[in-house]
Amino acid sequence: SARRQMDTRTAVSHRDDSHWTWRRTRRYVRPVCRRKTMYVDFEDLGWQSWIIAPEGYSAFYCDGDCIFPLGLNMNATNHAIVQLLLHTVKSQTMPKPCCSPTKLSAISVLYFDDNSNVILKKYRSMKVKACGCH
Amino acid sequence: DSTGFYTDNGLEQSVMVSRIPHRVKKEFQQEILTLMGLHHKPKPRAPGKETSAPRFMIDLYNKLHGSGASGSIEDDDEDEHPHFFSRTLENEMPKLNSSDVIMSFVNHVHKIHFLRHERDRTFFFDFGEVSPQETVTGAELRLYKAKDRRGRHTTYHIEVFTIQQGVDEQDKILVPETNHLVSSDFEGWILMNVTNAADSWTIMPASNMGLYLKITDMSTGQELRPNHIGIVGHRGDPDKQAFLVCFFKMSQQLHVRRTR
Repeated sequence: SARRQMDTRTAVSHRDDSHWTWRRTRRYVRPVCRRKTMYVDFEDLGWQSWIIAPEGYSAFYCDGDCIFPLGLNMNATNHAIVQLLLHTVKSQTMPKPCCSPTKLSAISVLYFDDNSNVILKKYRSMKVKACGCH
Repeated sequence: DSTGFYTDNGLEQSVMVSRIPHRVKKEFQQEILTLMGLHHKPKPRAPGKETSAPRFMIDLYNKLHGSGASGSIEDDDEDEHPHFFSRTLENEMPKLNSSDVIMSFVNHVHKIHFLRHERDRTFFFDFGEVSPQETVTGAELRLYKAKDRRGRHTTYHIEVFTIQQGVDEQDKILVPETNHLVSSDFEGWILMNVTNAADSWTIMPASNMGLYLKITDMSTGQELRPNHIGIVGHRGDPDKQAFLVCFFKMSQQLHVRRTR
């Protein structure tokens, strides 16, 4: 909290230096770790000649910072808290926890093969159901 | 020019990833194909979605996903349902319970030289693209029988044999695979269990020499051609052509992707 207040004050006191302020402000407002949308469209890939269903799927991805306090972040692991403490002490050498998928799910795809046979297959770990700090 | 990839632009609104260079887009596509276990984009020859095998699979897909709204499928959590098709249609198709992959095979008997002249009695299903690491949990030969036009009430004995190599190269032997009794007035799909044959073809694709169908009138002992009792042959309706459905359980090792 003290660090964040300092950052805010610094950003305000250097408003004249637009480049520097932008960097500081951007760092401060970067969103916390969360799931974001990414859609893979099989039709737009031109794959409708062999993929029968689905037309596409929401793959999602994880993005954002794992910042203190980790309670702000979705699904922070216990180890992520320890990792962040270490990072706070040794920021130059210890990396921050990463924002990455914590829960994945499968999709089923119905498609033709080269012999015009039809395959209904499960593909695991294709969709992000939840993100968190690791 | 669409890319096929759409991402969140931070304003709770999806936008096309329009700045992906062509080369990178190709690499993305190749990565997704690799995730799907494919080396290249399949190029099916004139795939007719109205023929029997694709229609069966599309119906199955729609049943498994409720309304069939293909763009909004929510599949099972992986930890809760170790096998994919476990939650629905268990009464209808018990083999779904232990299956990860379902595959329908089109009859390619016309491609096999020694089977060509018996096209309605013989079947050849190409298992060349099935990985030997997949385990067959069940296989059904599906034959459509229309009403018997002869108008007699009788029972038919339907036998399916696997064709195997004899001692000489020219010799072929028939090994019983399964059999089924059907009434002359039956109309619909006849399911013949050919799990043993599919299992052999998966492990040893070279042993696949096709299937042979034999039909006997139980009241006279006379052998009949399939079309005589109403079984739809290669000249019949496309949506009633015979096909094979095979259920596979994938080896867990297949999910470990190799480092490239």
